[in-house]
Amino acid sequence: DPNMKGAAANEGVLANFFNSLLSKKTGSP
Amino acid sequence: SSTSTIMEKTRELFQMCDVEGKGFVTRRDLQRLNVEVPLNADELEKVFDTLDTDGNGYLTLNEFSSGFSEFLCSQRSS
Repeated sequence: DPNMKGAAANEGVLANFFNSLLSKKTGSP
Repeated sequence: SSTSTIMEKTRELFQMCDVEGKGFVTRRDLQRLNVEVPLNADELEKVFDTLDTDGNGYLTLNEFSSGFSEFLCSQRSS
């Protein structure tokens, strides 16, 4: 199902996004 | 207490996106983050569309936090 694949891909992008924000947050003094 | 920590974290991340403190995040606000996060314009569009569940073009703290908690759940399960 291509829709399911799209959702999974979005999830990866979203995880990437939140991880980056979090590391930005904790990375700055 | 862990719930309030998550709430606080959510608010902090939301404020990183809403740099002007408008109380909502627009597509443009997210695009501005491309210098801070390793995502391209296309991916930031995807992030916005995924989080903007009502599709009105504004990300509220509520929408942002439900996306964030989904992310936290998926992190925990994997």
